Amino acid sequence: SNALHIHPEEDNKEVAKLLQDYLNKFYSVDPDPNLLGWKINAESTAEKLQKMQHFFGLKVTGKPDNETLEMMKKPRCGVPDVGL
Amino acid sequence: YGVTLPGWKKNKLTYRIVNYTPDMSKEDVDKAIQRAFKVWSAVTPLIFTRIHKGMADIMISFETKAHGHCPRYFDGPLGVLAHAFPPGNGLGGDVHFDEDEKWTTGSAGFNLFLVAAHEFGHALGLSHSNDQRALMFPNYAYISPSEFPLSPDDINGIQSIYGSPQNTPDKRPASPNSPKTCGSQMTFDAITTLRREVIFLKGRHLWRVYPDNSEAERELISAFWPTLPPAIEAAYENLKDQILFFKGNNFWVISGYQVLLGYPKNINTLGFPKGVKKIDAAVCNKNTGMTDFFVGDKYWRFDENSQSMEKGYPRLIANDFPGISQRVDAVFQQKGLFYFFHGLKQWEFDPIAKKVIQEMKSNSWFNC
Repeated sequence: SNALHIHPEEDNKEVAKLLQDYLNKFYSVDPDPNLLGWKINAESTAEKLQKMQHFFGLKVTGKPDNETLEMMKKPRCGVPDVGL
Repeated sequence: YGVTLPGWKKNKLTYRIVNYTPDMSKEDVDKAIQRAFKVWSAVTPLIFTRIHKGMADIMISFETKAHGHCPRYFDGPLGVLAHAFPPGNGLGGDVHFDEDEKWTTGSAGFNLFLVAAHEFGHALGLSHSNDQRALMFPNYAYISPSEFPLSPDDINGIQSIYGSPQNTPDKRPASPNSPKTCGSQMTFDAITTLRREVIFLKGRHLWRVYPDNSEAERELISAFWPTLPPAIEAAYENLKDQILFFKGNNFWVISGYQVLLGYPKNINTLGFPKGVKKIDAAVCNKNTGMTDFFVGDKYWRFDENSQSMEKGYPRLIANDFPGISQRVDAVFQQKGLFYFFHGLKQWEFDPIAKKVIQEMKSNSWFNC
């Protein structure tokens, strides 16, 4: 029965990693080369997620719903969508 | 669109292909890169010259994972396909393709020409667009290479940085790949009437023909109906001054310039069985109020008044439309007669006498 047991915590971990990677890559403002250190990116994950959902014309929920995760899995360009 | 100013301060730019992918022949890579630059030089004063050694403005290479001094890295197959840097010295303007992807000249894997055209947009100063029809939309979307890949959004974006080509001060040049109505290779995806006009659709474009007038106006489909996809497969005008567009198992209803709310809908809401995945062509016979939908070698008949599919269908096209023996690309009705299109030909058909009257070239409506 264990084999049939779905591991929700694994799925959650995977979703969290996909989400973090995607938002860090495409929705974190690039470090400002004029500042000595890295600009602390104060935006929360939910705020970045809302930005991404707005950009792609998805429902802006701030939550990683299926439609949002599907969009994140699509092959794409590596240039950030914001903050260039 | 989005821009990363100030862009290049010169119109003559050099590019160098530093290395190659083993997925494609060198000639195919050279050609894909050259065509991708042509896309942008067609709509700006920019001129691109290839050099084979030394530092070019735009250095092009295939890389994997963390590579050289690049602050961004690749992630193996899928995911990130490529990236580029806005105009500037050093890394500025450079374009990197992820070698862990499968690069091709066609629709399998990732089409190098399409990805390169997108990345060169970045190398010239464009950032991503949230217009899903734009080449500069972040996600990869395959479109037929015979299609000109720039949308109006892309063209407005790049011309906001560099202006339009010098030798055509106000007229936008015909895009290098936009189909020419009088060329010998003119086929159509779909055709419909709209009141007194006949509208011919192909790829991203449509032509509005006034049968009594010589001129045909070419427009982008997205200029009229921004939410419609390119490459519409069938279209017809019903009895209520509306047009229906079909692509795959979706259809849209247009009234005037508005796509009605709640569309697209699935074609099985019209009464098609689940097995029907797409419609080749459709025409509403204004004299009978019946719409014929052509799929492969068969057709269905739909009663526009009762809004229901007729019993006893599908039937074989060849049996009820003698002389129409090929798959139907497109069909419309004009002055009571049907015009069936397949490839470079069309057949004028009398639905009452049930016979072909004449065969013509597909572009005879353009007074070529």
